[in-house]
Amino acid sequence: MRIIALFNQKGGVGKTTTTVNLGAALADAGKKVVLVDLDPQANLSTHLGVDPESAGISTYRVLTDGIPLIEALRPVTDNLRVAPATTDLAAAEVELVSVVGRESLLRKMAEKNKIDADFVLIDCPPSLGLLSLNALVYASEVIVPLQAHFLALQGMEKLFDTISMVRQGLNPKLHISGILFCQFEAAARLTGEVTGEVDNFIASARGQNHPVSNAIVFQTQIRRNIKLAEAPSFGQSIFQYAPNSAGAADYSVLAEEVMKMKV
Amino acid sequence: MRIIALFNQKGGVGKTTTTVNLGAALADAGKKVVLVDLDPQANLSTHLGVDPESAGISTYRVLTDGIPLIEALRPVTDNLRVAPATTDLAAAEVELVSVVGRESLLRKMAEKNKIDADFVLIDCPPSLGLLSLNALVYASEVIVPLQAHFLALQGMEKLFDTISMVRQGLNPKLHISGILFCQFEAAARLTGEVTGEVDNFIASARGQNHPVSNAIVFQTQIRRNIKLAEAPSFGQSIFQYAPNSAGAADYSVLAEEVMKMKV
Ligand SMILES: Nc1ncnc2c1ncn2[C@@H]1O[C@H](COP(=O)(O)OP(=O)(O)OP(=O)(O)O)[C@@H](O)[C@H]1O
Ligand SMILES: Nc1ncnc2c1ncn2[C@@H]1O[C@H](COP(=O)(O)OP(=O)(O)OP(=O)(O)O)[C@@H](O)[C@H]1O
Ligand SMILES: [Mg+2]
Ligand SMILES: [Mg+2]
Repeated sequence: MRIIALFNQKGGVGKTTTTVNLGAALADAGKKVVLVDLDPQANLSTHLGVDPESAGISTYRVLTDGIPLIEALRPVTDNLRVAPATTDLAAAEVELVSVVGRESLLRKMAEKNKIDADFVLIDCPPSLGLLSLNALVYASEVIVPLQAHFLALQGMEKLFDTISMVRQGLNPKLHISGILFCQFEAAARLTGEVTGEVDNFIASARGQNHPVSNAIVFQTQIRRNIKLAEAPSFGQSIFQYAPNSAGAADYSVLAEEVMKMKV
Repeated sequence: MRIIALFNQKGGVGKTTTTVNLGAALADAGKKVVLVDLDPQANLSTHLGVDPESAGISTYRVLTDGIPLIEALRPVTDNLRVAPATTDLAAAEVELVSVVGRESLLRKMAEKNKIDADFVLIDCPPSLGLLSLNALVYASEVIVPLQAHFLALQGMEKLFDTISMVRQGLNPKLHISGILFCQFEAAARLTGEVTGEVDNFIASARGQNHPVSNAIVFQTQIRRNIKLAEAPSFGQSIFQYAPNSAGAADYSVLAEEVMKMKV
C-alpha cells in the first residue's frame, strides 16, 4: 500500500485537483484507492460531490474523537472511497495543541484497522501546521504539486525543512517521490527557468541525505486546462466531466507513471 | 487612514500579487502606503525584494515580542514602506495560543504610535487562523481577491462567517468593501457563472446586517498576465518590471477605483 501526501504549503498550486484526478485515474486503472481530505476548506470533498456537512464521520472526528479512519470512508465510485472533511477541521489545530502525540493522530487512527487499498492519497491544506504534519507522519511518500512560478519555488526550502524534521523524528522513511508541474504553460519564459532550477536542485541533492535526493520530476506535466476548474462544480472528476480533455489525458498518463515508479 | 486586509483563505487567488501591485500603484499616485506581510511564506517580502532573514524587525517579532509595528517598517520606494515577515511566523500561531487578547496583538502594536500613512494593506496567509484574525481585528475594511473558479467560490460562506465573528466581538466596523476578480479569463464559461453568482449574492445581502451588504464588485478585473508572475523573481512591482503590460494597466485602474470609493 502506498500512502502519498499531496503537499505544498503554497496556495492554489493544484493539490486538490491532483488528489481527485490522480485518485480517479488510479481507480479507473483497477487500483483500490482511498482519498483523505485533511483541508478545512473541504475542497476535496466538494470536488467529489460529497456534502461535507451531511451525515457520517469526518476527518475532524477521526482526529479529535479518536474514531478509526476506516469508519470515515464513504464510497465514491468503483475502487474509490473518501474520508471527507468538514469546515470545523479548522478548529482542530487549536483544539489538539496540548494533546500528546498530536502529530501522529491520523496514523494512529488509520492503523487501528487494515485498510484494503493499493493507494491512499491525502489532500493537505496550504500550511505547515498540525494537519499537514499529520499527513506527513502517516504518509510513506510525498508528491509535491508545483506551479512553475517564482513565488511557488520560494517555499520549497521550507517544504524540504518540514519533511526533514518529520523524517528525523516521527517518520524516518518519509521521502519526496515526485515533483509534479501543474497548471503548466510550456510557452511562458518563467516556466523554463523554474523547471531548470528544480532539475538542478534535485541533481545536486542526489546521494545526500535530503528529502528530495531520490525524487523524480514527473515527465507528465499537467497543462492549464479550464475543464479541470469546471469539473468540481459538477462534483465530478475530470474523467466523468470531460473524458476527452487535455486534463483527462494528462492525469491518465500521470497515473501510469505513478504506477510504474520504483518506490 | 484606510487599513485594508487582503483576505481569502483559498490559496493562490492573488492576495500577495494584489497587495504589492495595488500598494505600488497607490504610492505612485502620491499616497503614503504601508504594506504588512502576515504570511509565514513571506511572499510579500520576497516580491518586494526584501530579504526576510536580513537584519531588522519582522512581523513575527511585532506579534511575539511586542515590538511596535512602526519599528518594523522599512522603505521600499517613495511613499512605500513594508513590515516584512520571516518564515518563523509560522510558529506564532502555536506560540500565541494561550496569550490573552491574542487576536488583537497586531492592532495593539500598530496603535502604539501614529503611523503616517493614507493606506495600510495587509497580506494574509491562506487560512482562517490567528494571523488572519489579527489582520481582521486591525483592519477597517477587507478586499477579497477571488479567482472566478468554483473551488474559490466554495469558501466564501466560511469567509463571511469569519468576518461576522470578528465584527460581533473585536471589530464592529469591519466590512467587506470590495471583491476583486484576479487571474481573470473573460472567455471561460465558468467565469460568467461565478461572476453572476457573486453579483446575485451581494444583491441579496443589500440592506441586511451582513459583511458583504455594502460591498462592491470592482469594475476592474485583473486579467491573467504572465508578467505578473514574472515580476516577483526580480523583486519588483509590475510597474517597475513591465510598466506597459496589461497587469500594470489593470492595477493602475484598480488603484483609481479604490481611491474613489466611498468607505
Ligand atoms: N491544470 C489546471 N488547469 C486549470 N485550472 C486548474 C488546474 N489545476 C487546478 N486548477 C484550478 O486552479 C485552482 C487551484 O487548484 P487547487 O484548488 O487544486 O489547488 P490547491 O493547491 O489544492 O489550493 P489550496 O492551496 O487552496 O488547497 C482551482 O480553482 C482549480 O480548479
Ligand atoms: N493576474 C495574474 N496573472 C498571472 N499570474 C498571476 C496573476 N496574479 C497572480 N499570479 C500568480 O499566481 C500565483 C498565485 O498568486 P499569489 O501568490 O499572489 O496568490 P495568493 O493568494 O497570495 O497565494 P497564497 O494563498 O499562497 O498566499 C503566483 O505565482 C502569482 O505570481
Ligand atoms: Mg486544496
Ligand atoms: Mg500570498
